[in-house]
Amino acid sequence: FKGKKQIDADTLDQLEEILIGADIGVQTTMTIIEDVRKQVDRQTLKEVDELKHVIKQHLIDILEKATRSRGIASETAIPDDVQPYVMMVVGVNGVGKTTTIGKLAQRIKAEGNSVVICAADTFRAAAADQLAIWAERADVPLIQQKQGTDPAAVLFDSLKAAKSRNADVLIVDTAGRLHNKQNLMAELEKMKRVAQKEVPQAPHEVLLVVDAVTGQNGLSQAREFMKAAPVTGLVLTKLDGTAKGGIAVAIAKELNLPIRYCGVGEKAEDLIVFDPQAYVDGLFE
Amino acid sequence: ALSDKLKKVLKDLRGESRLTPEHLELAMREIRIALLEADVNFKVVKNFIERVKTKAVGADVMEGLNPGQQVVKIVNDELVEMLGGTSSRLLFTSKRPNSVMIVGLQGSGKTTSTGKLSKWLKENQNRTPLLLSVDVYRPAARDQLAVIGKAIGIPVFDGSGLNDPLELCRAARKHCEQLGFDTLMIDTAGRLHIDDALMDELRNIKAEMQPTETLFVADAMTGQDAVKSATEFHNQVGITGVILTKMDGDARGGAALSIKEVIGQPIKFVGVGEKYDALDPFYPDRIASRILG
Ligand SMILES: Nc1nc2c(ncn2[C@@H]2O[C@H](COP(=O)(O)OP(=O)(O)OP(=O)(O)O)[C@@H](O)[C@H]2O)c(=O)[nH]1
Ligand SMILES: Nc1nc2c(ncn2[C@@H]2O[C@H](COP(=O)(O)OP(=O)(O)OP(=O)(O)O)[C@@H](O)[C@H]2O)c(=O)[nH]1
Ligand SMILES: [Mg+2]
Ligand SMILES: [Mg+2]
Repeated sequence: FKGKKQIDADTLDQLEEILIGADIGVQTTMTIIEDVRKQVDRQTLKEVDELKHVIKQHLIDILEKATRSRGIASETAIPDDVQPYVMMVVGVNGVGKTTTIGKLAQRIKAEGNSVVICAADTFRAAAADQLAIWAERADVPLIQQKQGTDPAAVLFDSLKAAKSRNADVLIVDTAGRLHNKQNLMAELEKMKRVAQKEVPQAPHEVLLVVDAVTGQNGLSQAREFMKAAPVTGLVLTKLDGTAKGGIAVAIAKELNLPIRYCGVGEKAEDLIVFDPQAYVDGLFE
Repeated sequence: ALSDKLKKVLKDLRGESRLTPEHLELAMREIRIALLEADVNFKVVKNFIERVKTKAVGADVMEGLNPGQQVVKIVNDELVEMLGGTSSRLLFTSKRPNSVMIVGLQGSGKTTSTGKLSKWLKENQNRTPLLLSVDVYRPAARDQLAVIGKAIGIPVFDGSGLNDPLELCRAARKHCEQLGFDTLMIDTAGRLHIDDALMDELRNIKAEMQPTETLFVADAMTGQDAVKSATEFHNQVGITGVILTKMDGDARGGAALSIKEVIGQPIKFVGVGEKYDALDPFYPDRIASRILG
């Protein structure tokens, strides 16, 4: 409906396709379209631009409600008696966890914190080597063990090391895992318990990394990861591609999980704080 | 399940022996929702629904089936046909070495699949592969392939000292010629289909190495974007086959239909785990029932 001013029969269909095409999902899309259709029928909405604005606002409301409901866990507001502030990064395979940690370490250090990284992916080929390069780039220490070590043991060592060095923040990289693998989800739960024992209230932040190309499976991912660990927010990666990451809207709506950061590239500076208005504008581009 | 939803929607068709257009409209609505929730691209769903309507209107309800089940059977058969057959073999010529290029978006599973596929080729097509990583960007990418090669007992070309993908390819090809490897497996860096410079790099590698297979590695959990990335990779580089990874997850896998529909190339293999033997041939009937849910 580029250049179209008045709403007609096609308009709602086109808008539905934009939302579905962005992976917002059938249920959420139908709810929004039905709501808007009522306003159109009642003639309280007449122009295409108004309609777009209403839909965008509807989406922003969903995203902001999730943010308010959970209260931002943020490394920029760490209480002084929390040391170290423990952040765990989790998610399915290949979504961008390790790269995101490289970006986060640089950012958090630039905010004036001392950071330690824990290489708790002891499974995948060259996982620690990959993270070591990122740690070097951010100039922060990395705690690692050889491939095959129990990840909970590496986490334990890292917590001890972070405490003894008086580090402000410990960021924990975990192995990619599919959420339907019970043993791997149990491993994550065990790591959470180890963190809790060593540092009160740890892990203070658990970021679930979701790839922007993910379809409806993203909802199952979020549901299952929330059962294994106290997920506090999402990182939506690869938004520099053509995918819109609309599944994050469905996740916000159903599970009240806020998007905290967005990955917009493969370099250390390619991490931005989530901005609902910019994100929603991007859906309609 | 879809057949239960359709049974409810079509329950007043009891005793009728043919599917009427009115009943099909009701059924198609449910099918459209099921396919979208399974991540089939909405344009592909539109075309699919049209095809099914044409086949189903006026169709007899077979003995022993209720109308809902009859519709599911037509949908399932159409889905299986569209997904293509099982063609889990790679094509080779008598030239030595032949090259196989592995391409796709970031994180889709290319490096892992390169290991799995080379093991499979050794065991099932009697090939002697050499692994090559031309991923000069991702931290420790070449180390990753080296670790994989060691784990599966397949040699990996040592490209240390070289940092240009084309130079690495030429050197590895020479190494194959000298030492008798008949298959060069080229693991490329993950890239976005909208990154012109990197898509150009793929075209250059392809022009230089003339691979007999260029395999697109796609993540089974991919949503609506599958159509965009697959189309671009095919139009810009030319794909001969697809590997769908992480099918050991619980994604419905609608991306399989989207990709097959827009590029027309066969889905050759399915990744079903992180270990290097976790590679299955593609069976369309299994994927079809998974997509329908
Ligand atoms: N374009 C783009 N690529 C990204 C982004 N974030 C990560 N990547 C790339 O995605 C690929 C996978 O990233 P990793 O950090 O290894 O992902 P991971 O979740 O740690 O993977 P596993 O540990 O194997 O589960 C790499 O090629 C990254 O460079 C992003 O925001 N944009
Ligand atoms: N469960 C499961 N994991 C897989 C499968 N294939 C790959 N993976 C995992 O997915 C993650 C990414 O795999 P890679 O092989 O590094 O992906 P890639 O496409 O080479 O990534 P880039 O080179 O960064 O673009 C790793 O954690 C792999 O172990 C699969 O079939 N099942
Ligand atoms: Mg990782
Ligand atoms: Mg790779």
